[in-house]
Amino acid sequence: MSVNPMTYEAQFFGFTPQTCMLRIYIAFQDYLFEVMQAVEQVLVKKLDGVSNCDISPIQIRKCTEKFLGFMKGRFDSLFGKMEQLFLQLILHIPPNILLPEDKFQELHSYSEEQFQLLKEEIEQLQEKYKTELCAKQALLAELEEQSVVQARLRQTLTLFDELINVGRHHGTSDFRESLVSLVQNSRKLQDLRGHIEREGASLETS
Amino acid sequence: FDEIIVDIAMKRKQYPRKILEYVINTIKTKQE
Amino acid sequence: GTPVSRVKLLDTMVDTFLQKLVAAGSFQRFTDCYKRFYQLQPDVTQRVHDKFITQLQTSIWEEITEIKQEGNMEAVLNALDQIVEEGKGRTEPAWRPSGVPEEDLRSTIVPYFLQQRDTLRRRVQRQEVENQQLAEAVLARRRQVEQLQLQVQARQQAWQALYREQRELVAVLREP
Repeated sequence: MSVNPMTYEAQFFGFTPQTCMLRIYIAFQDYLFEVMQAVEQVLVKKLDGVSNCDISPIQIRKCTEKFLGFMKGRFDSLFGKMEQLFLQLILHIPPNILLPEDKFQELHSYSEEQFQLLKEEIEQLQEKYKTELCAKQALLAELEEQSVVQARLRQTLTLFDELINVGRHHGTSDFRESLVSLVQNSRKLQDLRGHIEREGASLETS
Repeated sequence: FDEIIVDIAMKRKQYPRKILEYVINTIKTKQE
Repeated sequence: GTPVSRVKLLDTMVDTFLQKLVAAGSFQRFTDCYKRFYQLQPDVTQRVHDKFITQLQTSIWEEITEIKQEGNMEAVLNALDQIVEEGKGRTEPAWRPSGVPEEDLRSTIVPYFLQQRDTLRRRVQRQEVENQQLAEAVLARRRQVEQLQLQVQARQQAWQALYREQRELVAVLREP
C-alpha cells in the first residue's frame, strides 16, 4: 500500500497528520493502561482489607489482563476508524484547495522557456534603458555645449554691435561710407596739397 | 521519514518567501 | 448544507470514540472479567467501574485539550476551514508541489519579474519620449547656432572688407 505522506497537509500544519494521530493514539493508549493499572491497584488494596479472602492478586491480574485485552482490541478498532475520519475530514486539505502561500502557482504557471524569455526581455529592457540614459546624457551635454557656443557667438555679435555704436557715438553712422568719404577727402586734400606745392614753387621761381 | 516530510514541507512553505525577499532586493538594487 | 467546523468535527469524533469505548467497557463486561471480586464486593466493583470510566474520559479530554492548546490547533483548524470555504467554488484539482523546487519557485518569482519588466517598459518609454524632445531641442539649437555663425561670418567679412579699404586709405595717404 503506497503511503500518502500528506506533505501538503504538513506544509500547512507544520506536522504530518499521521504523526499527530500517532501522538493521540499513544496518549490515549497510555491513559487506558494507566487507568487499568489504577483499577487493579484499588481492587488489590480492597482485597487486603477482606479477611479469609481466597482471591489472590495474581487472579486479579489475570482479570485485568482479560478486561484490558478486550478493551485494547475495541480501542484499536475504534481508534482506527476515528483516525481515518480525522485524516479524511479534519487534518486534510481537499484536492481542490490551494494554500494561500501557493496562490501564485495558479496565477502564473510559467514554463522554463517562458521564464527564460521573460528574463531575456528584462535584460534587453535594462540595456535599452541604459542606452536611452546615455543618449539623454549626450543630448544634455550637446545642449550645454550649444548654450556656450551660442553665448560666445552672441558675445561676438555684441562686440560688432558695440563697434558700430562707437562709430555712431563719434558721428559716423556707417563705417564703410565714412571710410570711403575719408578716402575721397584724403585724395582731395592730396590734390590740394599738390596744387599748393606747385603754386608755391612757381612763386619762388618768379 | 516523518521528519523528512515535515522538513521538506517547511522548506516549501518558507523558502519561496525567503528567496522572494532576495529576488525583490536584487531587482530593487538593479533598479537603483 | 452548512459545513461543520473542523474543531466541532474533532470534538464530535472524540466524543463518539469515547462513547463507544465506554460502551465496550460496560459494567457487564467489567463484572464478567472481575466476576469473583464482583461477587465478593459488588458495591466496590460498581464504584471502581464508575471511577474507571470517568477517569478514562477525563484523561482523554484533557489530552485533547492539551493538543488543541499546544499547537494552537483550534485557530489552525479554523484557518483551514476559512481557506476551504474560500476555495469551495472551484472543482478541478488545485496545484500541488511538483517535487521540482526550481519549477515551483518560478511561479512564485514570475509576478515580480513581470512587475519589473512593466516598470522597465514604462521607464524606457518615458525616456524615449524625453530623449525625443531633447533631440528636437538639440536640432533646433543647431539651427540657431548655424544662424548665429552665419551672422558672425557676415559681420566678420564686412569688417575684413573695411580693413582692406583702410589699408587702401593708408596707401593713399602715404602716396608721395
